[in-house]
Amino acid sequence: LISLSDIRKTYEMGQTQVRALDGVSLEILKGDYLAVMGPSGSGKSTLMNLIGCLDTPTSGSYLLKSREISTLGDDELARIRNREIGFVFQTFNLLPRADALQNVELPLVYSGMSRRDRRERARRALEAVGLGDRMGHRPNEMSGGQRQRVAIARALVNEPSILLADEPTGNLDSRTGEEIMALIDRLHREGNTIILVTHEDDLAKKAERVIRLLDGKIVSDSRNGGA
Amino acid sequence: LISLSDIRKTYEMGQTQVRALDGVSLEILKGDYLAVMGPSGSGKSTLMNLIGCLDTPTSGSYLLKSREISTLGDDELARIRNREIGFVFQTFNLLPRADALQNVELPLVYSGMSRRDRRERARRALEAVGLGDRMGHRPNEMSGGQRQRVAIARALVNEPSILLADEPTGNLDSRTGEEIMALIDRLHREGNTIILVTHEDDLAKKAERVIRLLDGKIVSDSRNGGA
Ligand SMILES: Nc1ncnc2c1ncn2[C@@H]1O[C@H](COP(=O)(O)OP(=O)(O)OP(=O)(O)O)[C@@H](O)[C@H]1O
Ligand SMILES: Nc1ncnc2c1ncn2[C@@H]1O[C@H](COP(=O)(O)OP(=O)(O)OP(=O)(O)O)[C@@H](O)[C@H]1O
Ligand SMILES: [Mg+2]
Ligand SMILES: [Mg+2]
Repeated sequence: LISLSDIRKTYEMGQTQVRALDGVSLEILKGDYLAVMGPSGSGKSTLMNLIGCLDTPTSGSYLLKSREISTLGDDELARIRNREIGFVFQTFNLLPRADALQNVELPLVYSGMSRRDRRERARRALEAVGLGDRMGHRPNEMSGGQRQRVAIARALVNEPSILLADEPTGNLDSRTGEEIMALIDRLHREGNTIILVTHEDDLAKKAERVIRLLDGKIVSDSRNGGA
Repeated sequence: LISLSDIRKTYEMGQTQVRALDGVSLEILKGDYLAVMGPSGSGKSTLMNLIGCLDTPTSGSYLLKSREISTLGDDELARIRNREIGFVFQTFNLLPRADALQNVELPLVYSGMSRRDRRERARRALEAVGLGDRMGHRPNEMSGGQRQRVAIARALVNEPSILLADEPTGNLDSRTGEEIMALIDRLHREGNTIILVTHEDDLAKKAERVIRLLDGKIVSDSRNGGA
């Protein structure tokens, strides 16, 4: 499904060069459940943004369903993102002047669904993350963990075939976090592909495979014992 | 040091009323190390903002060093915040167009320190959180955990007598998180007061006392066995 080959992402900062990704090669099959771990600053979010077609590599090749992503134009990338990929951002990226329902509806706007059906789907996605009573709240009228859950609901509302979740439970208490992981688990059981960035070993254990980044490189790639 | 008496914070949302804090009374002594826990949306950040003089209660009394905070004007609140309190926000609240060094320097601007001394102090605070090589980076040129660490360095740079840290390690791997907790620990050993919001039991164990919120009320308040 996803094939990364010697991917590099470099930032020029005056005299120095920051190598956010320094030669990453990775194969991900349809239906995989992959956890990405590594220290702060090791390149996890950069990797996610590249896989999610939100950014392009400095060099290297990225094949998504056998199509070379690094050569596609903005419109085509936007279409792939909207149809195939659900993304939970580490910094949520919600629209500040829209309420929770409008934020979650957004990915469905391009789907050709009627307004009524969109609202119904968005409502159910918010209820699934425990925010049935916060639909009319805007982001600054919600707690940190509530905003995170709106971001999660928005990523799931389109039933994406690839879910990229960048530390989706960082702002949640353990019980709410478990409810979210159960939703992600269910999406996986339905045959979808999950890539989860996490700092928590407990969450990484739920995945079938764990890769670890260090200084922009993959330093380990191992299959989990079970689940 | 801090005395909250029947504190309430209510938001009017059209027909409904959200009771973010619903009658909180709490005494905190100088030098205490308090952990605040509770589910997402239970009122933790709201409580922190009130204690940190960033917000005023709808009703109830807040005495800080025997002064009634709810009756103070903006200038006086700003002065107290700057002199006494270091705040690590759940959403970091960094200046987007300033780099890490400038962001960390900011609390020192009011202290009457020379520009050279300010820069030196800010530099050391950034080195202490492992960001010696990111001083010239702006927030959008850093990872999530790096931004969180800039927010931590900024809160510590003034050596505050009261540190309010709202989930300071949510975006950090465990090793980096431990380094941050060691800094907070040291601040506490120097006689300062620490209030830490966290979702992680391991971190709450380091505190001497744990209070739990649920639906805007304190439901438990217990002293830890040790450390
Ligand atoms: N401006 C506002 N208007 C309406 N409701 C608000 C507003 N700000 C916060 N709330 C509500 O107040 C409650 C408490 O919010 P708070 O941010 O204190 O929660 P929290 O315990 O910090 O949660 P988390 O662990 O998710 O960060 C939440 O249910 C939230 O929806
Ligand atoms: N626009 C940029 N310019 C310069 N350096 C950048 C830029 N964006 C990211 N970086 C650097 O690239 C490295 C990787 O960043 P990335 O966000 O992928 O880390 P991460 O593994 O997600 O970290 P965290 O766990 O803290 O979220 C970091 O050291 C960061 O400082
Ligand atoms: Mg990241
Ligand atoms: Mg909060």
